[in-house]
Amino acid sequence: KAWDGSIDGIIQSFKVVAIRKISSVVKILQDYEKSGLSPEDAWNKASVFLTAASEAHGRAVLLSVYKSEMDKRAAVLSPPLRKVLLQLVDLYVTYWALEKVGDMLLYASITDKDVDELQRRYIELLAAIRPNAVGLVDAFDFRDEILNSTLGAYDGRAYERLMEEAMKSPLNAEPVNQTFHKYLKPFMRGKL
Amino acid sequence: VNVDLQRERAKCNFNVEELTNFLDWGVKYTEKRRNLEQKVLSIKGLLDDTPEEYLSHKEKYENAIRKSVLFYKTLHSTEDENMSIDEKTKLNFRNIVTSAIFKDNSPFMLHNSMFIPTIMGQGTDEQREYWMKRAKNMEIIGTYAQTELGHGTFIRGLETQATYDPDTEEFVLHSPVLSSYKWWPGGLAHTANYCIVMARLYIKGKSHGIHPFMVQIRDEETHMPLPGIKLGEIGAKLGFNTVNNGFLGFENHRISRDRMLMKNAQVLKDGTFVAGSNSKLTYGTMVYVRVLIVSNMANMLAKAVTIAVRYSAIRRQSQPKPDEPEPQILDYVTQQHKLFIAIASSHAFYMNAMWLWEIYYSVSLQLASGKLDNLPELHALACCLKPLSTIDATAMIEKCRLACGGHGYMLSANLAQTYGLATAAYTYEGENTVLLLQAARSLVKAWVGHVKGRPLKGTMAYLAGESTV
Repeated sequence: KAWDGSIDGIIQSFKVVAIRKISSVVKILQDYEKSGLSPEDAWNKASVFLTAASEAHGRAVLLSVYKSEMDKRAAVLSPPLRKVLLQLVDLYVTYWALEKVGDMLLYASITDKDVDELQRRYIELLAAIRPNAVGLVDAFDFRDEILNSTLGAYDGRAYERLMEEAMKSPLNAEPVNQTFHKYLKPFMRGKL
Repeated sequence: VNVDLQRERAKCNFNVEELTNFLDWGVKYTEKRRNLEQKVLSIKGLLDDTPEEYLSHKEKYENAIRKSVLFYKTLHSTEDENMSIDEKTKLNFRNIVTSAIFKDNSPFMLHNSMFIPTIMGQGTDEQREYWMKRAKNMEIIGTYAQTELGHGTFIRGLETQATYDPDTEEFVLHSPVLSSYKWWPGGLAHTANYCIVMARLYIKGKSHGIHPFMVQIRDEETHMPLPGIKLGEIGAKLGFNTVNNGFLGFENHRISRDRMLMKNAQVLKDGTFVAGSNSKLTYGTMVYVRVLIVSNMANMLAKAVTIAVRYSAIRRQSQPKPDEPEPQILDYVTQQHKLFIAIASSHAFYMNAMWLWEIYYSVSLQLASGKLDNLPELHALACCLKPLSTIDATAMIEKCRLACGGHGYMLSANLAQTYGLATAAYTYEGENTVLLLQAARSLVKAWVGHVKGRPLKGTMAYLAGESTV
């Protein structure tokens, strides 16, 4: 089958990757057992590929559930919000296709041209999401007390807060720490 | 408000409140969550004046206990008893008000997240009625001890013994070797006075597998450890330092027969063992917690990316074009590459967690009526989604820290502590590699069955598409 670069097409490719990895690891297990290994030893020897197969299955589930739940739940949302949420779905799917490009080359029918296209699309999506980035994180609706962060407060006074927090260091309670008289001064006067 | 942030908010082209409601499972839950946050955060003394980082290990614990008591008094007074489990879970999906009070989590954490759910899931009606009342009123504080020094996720390897003595109708709890000491449970060290202990049941020399036991570990008046019980704290860790993780060993400590949680298997007075309908039911609590971990990861990642995106909007750096001001670092594509995937991933985890909760809720209703068909698939799903969500969240929170440069390294940025909490989830409730291997077992079984012509169900149904690929 030719590569399908749509969101659904890429998710389908992740399923193909999972199918291939699972079928391949079953074959590996069977070959190990045929070579005389016990089922337990065969399992241990194939375990790196077994975890990879599970991860591929999990990745296919994560991607397809994210897409299908968003389709289902976002249907009632306003068009501007739905648009940005679907951009995020697209970004997520594209990001993981590029992260797993080795698997795609090995098990799906992606070509180098398709990869170029995915990369272009990814950069375009970053630009499309950029204007809404702060709005998207504001929507998580964390109060400042919950974020508990000098850098992330709603008002953006990051430098002021960093300085205020620095002043809370117990070392700033006095201009000269007692270790100067006790250790540093005798040490420095010792003229190394 | 910083002018750059003001400008960013002005150009946002969707309704932020609408998205908040969407993530909260509806307007109703946004309102409930905000009311709860307002109530809790208006209590004096709950937020620290002195940063926790400057306290000693012991002071951190003492401060955390002081705040936990204040916090739970507030929670108790606001709790709506009429809410169903489904409604409570939906409200709690995005309720992380505790993180305002405890940067490194509460010593009562396990009381709510493991102790109470285990009583609910593993106790008989009579046991539930008695213990739930005490636990909910905080007459007792409990935790859940499964992991041992020598064994974690491999439950069948647990060595703690519960030997039934039919003469006295008691179980004798014993830790035969050092590796059998319980190790890690939150609150176990100095906070809890009761503990659900997973131990291997022996009757007349025969092993009957691992079962849960309600064990009193400290005197209710003096809080001293009971005779035959060795307790302590396991020491400083990468994170979770106010959770009071502890160790527990037994020296032939006796508990009455009714202290075994007997919903799924029973020991009669004469020592007859009555097996449950399905031994897998014992692991129900772990599946439930793994479902919640996916939503926890969504929250932690959302927190980290909120910090990093806001900082990236106000931070200006370098001068790529002469005679122009330093750009906001959020305009650098490398920065967008680090951060926007974290926003999308958090949404992906929320959607998956909502979906998984709906499956869990319907499977738990089926279980109540004795239908077990969908339990293996739910188990396999939780075994995949828990590892992937914790792996991704941990890596992306670290990216958020890196996106904030040196300032992100400050503890006051709260990215390091968030990473500490997320990476702990990589290990607890089933170490990720072990869980992936458990999921692999289900997948291999399903695949081999499919090749032999057996039908594939649910989320594994797509495997049947091989012939069309």
